[in-house]
Amino acid sequence: MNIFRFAGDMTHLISIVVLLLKIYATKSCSGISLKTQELYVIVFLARYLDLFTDFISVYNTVMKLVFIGSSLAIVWCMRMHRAVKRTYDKELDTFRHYFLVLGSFVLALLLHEKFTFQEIFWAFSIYLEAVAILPQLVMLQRSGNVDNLTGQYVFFLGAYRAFYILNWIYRFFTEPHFSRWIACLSGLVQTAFYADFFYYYFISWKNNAKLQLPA
Amino acid sequence: PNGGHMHDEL
Repeated sequence: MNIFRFAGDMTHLISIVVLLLKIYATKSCSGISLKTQELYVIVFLARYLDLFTDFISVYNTVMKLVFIGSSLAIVWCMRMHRAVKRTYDKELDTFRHYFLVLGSFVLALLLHEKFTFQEIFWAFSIYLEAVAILPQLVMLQRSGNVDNLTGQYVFFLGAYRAFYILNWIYRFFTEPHFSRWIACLSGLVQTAFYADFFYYYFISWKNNAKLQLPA
Repeated sequence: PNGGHMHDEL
């Protein structure tokens, strides 16, 4: 494992910790898209079916369990926790995420590395992850004002994607048979979605101002 | 494992 991959995993983990911290500390999930969070649950469950069949390392197994557990915990809080669910901005979270699930699954049936149950679900999870942030980004755009923790959550998620691209570039040059065009292309698409957000994030950081997205 | 093919990334 190279340093970029590790940095990517850690920023992914930090983003989840930031989100859990926001929900627990403020007892509020305002500004957070439940739809994006539900998509992440589907992404992790579909991708980590190999928990039962392949063992790669203790690190991999533990991280997979952490990602599944934390994403379930977030969705549980937003749906079930009495105080938290009252703060959910339902009227701002109207993205039709079923289309993303359906589209990703159809794409996985057409484009996959092998026509097996696990590989179809793996490809599905890769495609779905690429678009899972869209309901959250649309919600940020609609509310305009982004609170600090929500902004940092999206920032760390974007950083995770950027580090994974550096990781692939590194692997491409250091490993003789490194080719995984499904993950790399989807990863590029996914990272591109963050470009706009990053632009405004850095402007607000440079001006030491509150993050605001244009309507 | 999986026909010699494993996804080693998360």
